[in-house]
Amino acid sequence: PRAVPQARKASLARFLEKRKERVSNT
Amino acid sequence: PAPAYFSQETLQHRLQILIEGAKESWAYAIFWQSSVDVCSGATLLGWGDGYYKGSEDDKRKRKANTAASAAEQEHRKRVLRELNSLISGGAGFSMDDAVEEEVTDSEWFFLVSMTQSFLNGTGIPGQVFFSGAPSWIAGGDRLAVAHCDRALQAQTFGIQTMVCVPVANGVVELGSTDTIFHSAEIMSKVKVVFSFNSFEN
Repeated sequence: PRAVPQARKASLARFLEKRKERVSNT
Repeated sequence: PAPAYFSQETLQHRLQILIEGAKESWAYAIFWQSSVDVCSGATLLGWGDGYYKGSEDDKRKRKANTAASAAEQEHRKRVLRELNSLISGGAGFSMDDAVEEEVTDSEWFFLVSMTQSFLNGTGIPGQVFFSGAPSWIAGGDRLAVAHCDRALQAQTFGIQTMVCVPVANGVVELGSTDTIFHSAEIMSKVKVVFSFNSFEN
């Protein structure tokens, strides 16, 4: 993940946001 | 005329539709996008976009704190903090308590996938793109002997089913922590959802 280039940032941001939702619903 | 590539906005929508509406329990969907190096002529399949839904297995492991060893968990959480800092520019976008929660194996596998690529038909995604024939591998034991680093890694991280389907300009990969046997319905859905005339207009 350290090497995630700029183009993947949108995917990463979405993943982290969704993860917050999943964790709070657990 | 058909556009050369799916737009980023529709990619996320397509991936989400695929697995949120499926009968089976898919943990993630990834679109591997093809590109050609104009100098060498090499074909590369790289990260296009991905949608992570998660699984019941995630919830069980989080509750039981059994997602990975303590040291591995610390490593994953540290990477997650760094990634969060990277996308937020080091300020704002609080992770709240989410970063302190167990990073499950399948979440980690999805994250690591963002750094992967397949050159000139290597790996199962690459083979599927070159051959035009889909691949459906059900069962961790079968993933382990698929002669593909990605399949082996998937099995190591608890994925039980990996499906790759060739589409325009790339490959759609679905993964599940359940063992799911072949479904003509989901294969057909991938083809429909990943046709150019869906959503682009």
